[in-house]
Amino acid sequence: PVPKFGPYQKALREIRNSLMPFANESG
Amino acid sequence: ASSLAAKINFKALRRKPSKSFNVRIVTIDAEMEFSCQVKWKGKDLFDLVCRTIGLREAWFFGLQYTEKGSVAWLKMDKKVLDHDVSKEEPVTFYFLAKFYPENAEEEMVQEITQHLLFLQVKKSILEEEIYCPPEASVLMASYAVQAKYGDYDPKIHKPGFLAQEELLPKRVINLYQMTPEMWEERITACYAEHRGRARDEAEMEYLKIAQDLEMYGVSYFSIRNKKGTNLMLGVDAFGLHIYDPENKLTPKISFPWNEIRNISYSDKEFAIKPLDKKTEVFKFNSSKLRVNKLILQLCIGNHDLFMRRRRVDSLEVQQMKSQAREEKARKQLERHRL
Repeated sequence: PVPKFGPYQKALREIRNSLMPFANESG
Repeated sequence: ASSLAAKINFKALRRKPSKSFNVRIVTIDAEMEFSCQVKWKGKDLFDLVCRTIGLREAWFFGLQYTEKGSVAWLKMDKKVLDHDVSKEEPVTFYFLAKFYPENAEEEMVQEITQHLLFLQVKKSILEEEIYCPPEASVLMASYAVQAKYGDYDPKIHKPGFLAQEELLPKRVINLYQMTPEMWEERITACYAEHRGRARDEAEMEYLKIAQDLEMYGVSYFSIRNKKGTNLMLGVDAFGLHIYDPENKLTPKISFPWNEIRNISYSDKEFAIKPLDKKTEVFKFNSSKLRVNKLILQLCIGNHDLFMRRRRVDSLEVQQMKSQAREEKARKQLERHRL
């Protein structure tokens, strides 16, 4: 089976990391 | 002049205009009005809408209306006015995707088909009907911006250019302590990476991400199992899924279409009979008989498409695909020239 978000995984990881410092504590 | 008069069929001139009524069709980005004949069946109206907007891949779509507060779809072989629609003119129908492709890139050929699905999915994500994680929301927003604005050019796309755009679900915005300017910066950084993507390509990239979201393309219904436990039933391109009402993302059980022998209902009781005779028949009740009818309609349609995808394309689809490939190649060549 093809992994979810296959070709986008790198871009998604980068965005996730860039958002992390701004996450609400409750989030 | 007298010979001309002799040729005119006066009986035809005296004939009363055929009885008709006005319908309003609301697509995801437009509204149109038609005069619909009383004798028309659902298919007549549906075909007219498809012809008007130039859509050939009609099998993904349907005309939706509200029947006593619940969603219903116009039946192709039933007269339009025999449906339980409000008879107040213009009679309103929503032209929407009823069935979703398993793989948009492989199955959707025409630009108009992709575009309509893109708009509908985008709306569902922004309205939080489909759960979308923050990072996917940002990446998809950047493709939506590429589709609308074309290639990023800092001389044109100055800070604040996205201020009026609705690009992210509110839930996502509320998860972070970020100003609108910071969100714009984040989305623009991704947008700048999509240089060279035409509108249809950017929309397809959007759909390719969307189709991996758990709730994409799933129609949910509240059901109760034989023990009276509240559950959710999901119908999609792959099969039937049973969820805990608290978690619509991960099904507790799934019945892929190729593992189902039969689906039936009598009154309010629905039964899914698996192909494997050792597996228990799953029985449940939905809220209304009307809902059962809708569930069965979606099961039949999705199952048909599931089977069709596994057969050789019809001649019509083969021709459409080859025309679309030629058109795409022509457009790419044109873009390179420019």
